[in-house]
Amino acid sequence: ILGGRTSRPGRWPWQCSLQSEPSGHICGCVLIGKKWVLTVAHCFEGRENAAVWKVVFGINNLDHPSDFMQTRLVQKIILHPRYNRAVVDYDISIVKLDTDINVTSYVRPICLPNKKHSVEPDTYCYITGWGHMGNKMPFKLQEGEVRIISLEQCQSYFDLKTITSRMLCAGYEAGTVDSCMGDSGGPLVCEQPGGRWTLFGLTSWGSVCFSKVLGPGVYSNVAHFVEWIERQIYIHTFLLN
Amino acid sequence: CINSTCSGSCGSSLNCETHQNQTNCGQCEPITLELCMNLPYNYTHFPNYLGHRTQKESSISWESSLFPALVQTNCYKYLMFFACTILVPKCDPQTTQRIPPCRSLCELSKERCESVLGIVGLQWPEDTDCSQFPEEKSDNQTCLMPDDDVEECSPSHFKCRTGRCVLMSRRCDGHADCEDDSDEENCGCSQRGLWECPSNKLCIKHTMICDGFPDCPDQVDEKNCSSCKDDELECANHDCVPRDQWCNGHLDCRDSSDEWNCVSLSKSVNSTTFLTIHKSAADYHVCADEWQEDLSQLACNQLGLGGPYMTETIEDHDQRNRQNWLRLHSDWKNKNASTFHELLVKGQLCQSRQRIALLCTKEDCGRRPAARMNKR
Repeated sequence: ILGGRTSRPGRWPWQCSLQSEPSGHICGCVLIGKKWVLTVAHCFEGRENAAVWKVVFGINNLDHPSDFMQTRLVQKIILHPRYNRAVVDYDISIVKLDTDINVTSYVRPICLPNKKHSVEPDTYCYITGWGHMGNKMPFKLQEGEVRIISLEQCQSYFDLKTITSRMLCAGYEAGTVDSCMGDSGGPLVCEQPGGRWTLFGLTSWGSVCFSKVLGPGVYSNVAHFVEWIERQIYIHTFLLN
Repeated sequence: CINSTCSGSCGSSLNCETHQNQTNCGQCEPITLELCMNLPYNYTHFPNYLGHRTQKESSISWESSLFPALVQTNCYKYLMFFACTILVPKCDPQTTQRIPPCRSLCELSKERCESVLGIVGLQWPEDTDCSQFPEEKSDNQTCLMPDDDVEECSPSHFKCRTGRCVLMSRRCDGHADCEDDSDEENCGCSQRGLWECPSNKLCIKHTMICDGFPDCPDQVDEKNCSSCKDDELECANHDCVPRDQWCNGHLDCRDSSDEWNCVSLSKSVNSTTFLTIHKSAADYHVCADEWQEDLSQLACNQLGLGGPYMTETIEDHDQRNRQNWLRLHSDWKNKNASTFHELLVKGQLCQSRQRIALLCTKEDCGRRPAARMNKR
C-alpha cells in the first residue's frame, strides 16, 4: 500500500496471506467463510497447483508469527472461467481450504455484497495488504483509505485498457494512496450502516504504482461475481465431494 | 534466479550460482505485446533496447504508455513502428539475435517528437540513444526501416481518415478526436463487429452470446439458445436435460445447473417460511414425518445460511395439496446423501399432515472486534 499506515493487529480479521515456498507471501486474500477464501486469478499464473500454496490468517507482522495465527493448506483453486490474462478481466478466484478455520477475534469472515449492491462513487473505503510501499516491502500489514471512482472517470486514466463492469476503481488522481505489487487479491472493504464491513473489491491492477504514471487502482468488482461465488461454493460443498 | 536473488537474465556474466539466468536465452519468442501486434514481423527477442527483460515488463513500462499517447499528436508517421522496434525488437530466426532499428529512424522520431513531449514537460526516454543503432546499410540487413505500407497506428489505435492515430478507447466516446470526426462515425455495434444488447445498446462480442454468462441487463444474450423438448429443461449452459432429472441429487447438466436452487424458503401470509423443494420443475412442501433436527441444519447450510436455525411444523389439512408433498425416503439415514433434496421422494402419504417451516440465519460476518480500551 502506498501512502497508508501500519494496521493495528486484528483490525482487519478477514485479511489473509497467500504464500508459496520459497518466496513466502505472494498475494493477499480475503476470508469469506470457514473454508472459503477469495483472491484474484492472476496470483495463480504459472502456479495453479493447489499443493504449492498455504494460506495464513490472523497475522499482522509477516516476520513474526503470532499466537493468533492460523495456517491452512489449499484443497482447491477455482479460477473464473472467463479470466483473461491479457486484459486482466474477470480477475477473481476462489480458494477452498483443506479444513475450516476457527473463528476468533483475529480471524473472521467479511460479508459479501448483494448482487445488485454496488458501492457509490465518492464513498470512502479501505484497502489493506503487505504489498510494496514505494520504497520498501513492509513486514506489518498496511491500510489505506481510498475513494471510489466512477468507471467513466476511471477510463480517462487508462487510455490503453478498457475498464469493464467487472472492475471497480478507487484511489486518487495523484496516486497518493494506492495498492501496489504484493497487495493483489487483498480486500477493498467499506463500512455499512450498523458497523458491518462488506467486501466490494479485490486488488487487481493499476499503473506501475511507484512510477511517474499514477492514477487510481483497479479492483475486481465483487458484487458482479456474487452469484458465481455462491454457486461455486455450493457446487464444491454439496455436489462435487 | 531460483535461489530468489535478482539478476539480469541472459547477460554476459553468470550472476546466478548455477547459471540459471542463462536458461531460455537465445530464442525467438512470439510477440504478445498488444500494442505491437501489427508489425511486419512476428517474433521478438529480449531484453529489448529499453532494458526490459520480458514482454510483461515491457507491457507495464512507462514507455508503453508514452509512445501510444505521443503517436496521437501526429508528430511522426513512423513513430509507432520505431517504438515497437525498441519495445519488442525483431528477432532474426537464423542468428536468434535482435535486429535494431536504423539510426536514421531513431533520429527522425526523436527530432520530430521530442519537442512535443517537451511542451507537456516530459522527456524523451533516456535509453534511446540513437548512436547505439547502426547506420542504414545498402543491403538493409543490419537494421530496420519502415516500408511504405507499414501500419502507422497500433492495434490499440483507431486510424482517422486523415491518417492520424487516436486511441481506440476514444473511438465512439461522444467526443471528436479526429480532425474530420471520423472516430465518431459508424458507432453502432454491428459496424464494429459486435452484438448489441437491445435494452441498453451495450455492445458485446459474438462469443459472449449463449455462453452461459448473462452480459445484457435483461439476459437476452442467453435467451433462445436451445430448443429443448417438452419433457426437458434448459441448463444454464443451454444443454437440455429431462425434467425428471432436475434436482434429483445427481449432476445431469455439465455445468451442474440442474442441481442449483433446489431448496428454498417460501413465505406464507403470516410470514412463516416453508421449506420448499423444486423438483422435476415443480414446487413441493416437505412432510414432517420422521423429521430430525440435523436435517434442518443440512437444509439451512444448503441455502448458504449456516447460522442458528429454528424448525416449526405447521398442520395442513388441505387435501388439494396432497400431490405437492415430498416425504423423507424410508431409508434416508443410510443413503449417504450430500444434498438434502435427494433424501426426499414423491407420491407418499404424509401421515402427520404437517409441513416443515424453517427459520435459517446467516452466519455472522463483517464485524471487527472492538478496540480495547486503555485508560490514559
